[in-house]
Order: sequence, then structure tokens, then C-alpha cells
Amino acid sequence: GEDAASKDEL
Amino acid sequence: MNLFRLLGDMTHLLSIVVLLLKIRTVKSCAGISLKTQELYVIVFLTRYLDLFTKYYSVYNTAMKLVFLGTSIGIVWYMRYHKVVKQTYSKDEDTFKHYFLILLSIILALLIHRAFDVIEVLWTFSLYLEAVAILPQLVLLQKSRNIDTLTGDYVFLLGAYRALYILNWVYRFLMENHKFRWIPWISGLVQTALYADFFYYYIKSWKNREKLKLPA
Repeated sequence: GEDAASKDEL
Repeated sequence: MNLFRLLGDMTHLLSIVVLLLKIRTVKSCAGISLKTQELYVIVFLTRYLDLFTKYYSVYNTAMKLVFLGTSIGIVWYMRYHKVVKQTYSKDEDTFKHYFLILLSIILALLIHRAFDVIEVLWTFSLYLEAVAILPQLVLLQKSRNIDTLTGDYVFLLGAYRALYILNWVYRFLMENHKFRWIPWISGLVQTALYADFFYYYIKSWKNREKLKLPA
């Protein structure tokens, strides 16, 4: 599935 | 954070430094698309709403503030600085950028991971960033003279997303990250748009000639 957690990118 | 990600961020930062160098020391924004710069302001404003809702790291917060501040500053210089604004290539900056905003809104409303305000705006920012360079590329094609700083700026901006792709591959293989279709495909499209430019940039660099794009 889609990875929801990694929004730590710019 | 892996090396590709760090290099990507540093390349992005360096592209902004190069553009600010041109604007602040040469006092010129010739060959720079105001439309692309305005799209970046919208990209950062809609993507970094999580500044208010989630904390990741000092690095993350600082970089977000730098990207927001510099993009707004660049647009301010191009629109209002009494010397810089006169160098703006207005007549050649003709791309209909509202169309890109509209397209990204529609796409974000149709294709997103979750239907809430922050998530849809985040998705919109990725779609818009993917195509935001188009007015700049069109302007370059119309420019007879592409100065070194402008060429370097666009090259660094393209290199940033290319390095992010390597970062995603690394995270997927080494850090057990799952699929992230929306940022991945947007990032691939974004990088692919630079392919032609990369080709002529590297060619001019190898031959030590001035950069010129075929019309």
C-alpha cells in the first residue's frame, strides 16, 4: 500500500 | 536522511542561491520566468501547511521556512524592485500558467490518498511543482542569450528532483518504505520535463560553448 508516514521530505 | 536526499536538498538550495545572486548582485532577472516563480510560491504555501500541524526536525522546519521566504522574496524583487523589475523579460514570459494551476487542482481533487484539506493541498502542490518549470523552459527557448547564472539555476533545479528520485529508490530498497505513487510519478514527470534542457546544457558545457536551446 501507499506509505502515509513519510512526509518528512521537502 | 540518506546522501541522495541531502544532495537533492542542497542542490535545490544552491539553485535559489544562484538565482538570488543574479537578482541581488547583477540586479537582473532577465530570462527568469515570473510565472514559474509565482507557481513555486503557491507550491510551497500549499505543501508546507504542516508547519503548523506537525514537527519533524529543526532541519525540516528551517528548510521549509527558507524555501517559503526566498520564493516570496524572489517574486517581490521581480515585481517591485525598481531596478530588477525593469530587466524582467515580460514579453517573452507568455505561458498561460493559470492553466497549470487549474489542471493541478482538478487532478488533486480526482487523485489523492485521502480527502481532507491538508492532504489534497499537499497533493496539489506535488502536481503543480511537477509542471511549474514549463513557463521557465518556454522563456529559455525564446531567449537569444541565456546567461550562465540562468542556465546554472535551471540545471540545479532539475538536478534536485533527479536526486530525489534516487533518494526514493534508496528509501524503498534500504529503509523498507512502501510505494508512494503520487510523489514518485509527479517527480518522474518533473524530471523528465528537464531532459531536453539537460541535453543541451551538458553539451554546451562539454564543448565550452554558450548555452542555446533550439527554437
